[in-house]
Amino acid sequence: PHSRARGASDKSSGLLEAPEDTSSELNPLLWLPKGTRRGYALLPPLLKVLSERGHQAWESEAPRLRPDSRALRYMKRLYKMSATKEGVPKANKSHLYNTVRLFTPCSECKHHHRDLVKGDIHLVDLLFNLDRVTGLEHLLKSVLLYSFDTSVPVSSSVTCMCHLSVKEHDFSGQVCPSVPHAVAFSLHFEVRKRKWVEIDVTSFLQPLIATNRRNIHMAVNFTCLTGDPQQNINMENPINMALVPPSLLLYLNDTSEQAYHRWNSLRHRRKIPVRPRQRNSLLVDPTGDKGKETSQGKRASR
Amino acid sequence: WRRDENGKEAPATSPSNLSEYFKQFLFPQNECELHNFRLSFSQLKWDKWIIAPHRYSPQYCKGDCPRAVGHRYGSPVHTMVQNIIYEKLDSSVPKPSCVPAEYSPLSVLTIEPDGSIVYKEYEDMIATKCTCR
Repeated sequence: PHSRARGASDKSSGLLEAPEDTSSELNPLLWLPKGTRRGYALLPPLLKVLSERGHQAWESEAPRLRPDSRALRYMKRLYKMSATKEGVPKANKSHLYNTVRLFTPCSECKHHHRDLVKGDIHLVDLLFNLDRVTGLEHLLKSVLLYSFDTSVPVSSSVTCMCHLSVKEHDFSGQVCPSVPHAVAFSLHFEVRKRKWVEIDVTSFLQPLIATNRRNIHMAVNFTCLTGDPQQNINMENPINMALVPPSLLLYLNDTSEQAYHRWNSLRHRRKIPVRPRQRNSLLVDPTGDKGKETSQGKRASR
Repeated sequence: WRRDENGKEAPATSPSNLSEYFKQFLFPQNECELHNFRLSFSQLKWDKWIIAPHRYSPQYCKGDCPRAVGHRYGSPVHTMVQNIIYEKLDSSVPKPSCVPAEYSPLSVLTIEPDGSIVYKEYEDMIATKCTCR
């Protein structure tokens, strides 16, 4: 009966829809009664992806873009910090996100980078396609992630200047006219076996992502010099910094029913209905590094 | 102390045997409870997209639902009513079933079709408690 089918689809009880070509016996999607076609649409993205991909994997090795190995290493490290070996999310109260997406710049403009990288001044043209971000995923924090592979031994401290500008000019439909089309900031850090440099670009990208922008096109000029301006050591020769274009990291709060909501589980535990706090201020850092000031923070205070 | 058939005092059973002995009366065999199940995504050939975790234990609930389910499983009174209907009125109405009552979430690291990488925490992916409904 309709109610049961709807019940099943509402609960998205992992029922998968049988695809049109139900020829292959291998296909796990055959296991389920036809009446759950609507259930498929409400499946958690993971099961949807897996059932489609699972199906593809059986039917044909559909070409798939391989992720960048450095990006994969970073995300595996993030996974280890966020979940136990069994895959259960760690009860870390300051960790507000339930989704983290890492995008590498689109391939078609990658070779474009090569001739743009002049010597130590890295002016790169980046285009990120954010089609995978769903409407129910709300941005908490966005970070440009440079993998720091210095080819020359560097002194302990490095100062980098970064100049970001958005390449889009069609701001006709812009939601917040005061969108900073360009921002410049510097950050100083110690190089001690440091593989990654995270540049917080939340306030810069938030307006674009909030207007559901599918493509973000920006130019980044990233220069690093050894030495520390505070100690007015004269800045020696620029170091040969990360020659790879940065990745874009989005910390998101997926508000869909299938995603895990910490405040929800806290509520169950306390048995007191807790209203989910509206997260207005985006500068609340979801990754919980309260102490660490972001470069924006420094710039803002300056 | 029990006396065996020729009146001699039989050795008392130790408390642990005693509880085992009485258990057969209190808990029917294969009663509804949580069972372990562990899978690795490579068995399903999904390890190309699921980077972590390598193994996943969704667990499952299996077993018979005793008639007096209220106190032990936190089942609603409806469960006993359904059992009475099944036993006394209409056996086409199904007996109460042994199903999960609580879950815990699972964090998954997957590769998307466009090559981007996503870390996601999904609700209700591991059964942690069973009930009769």
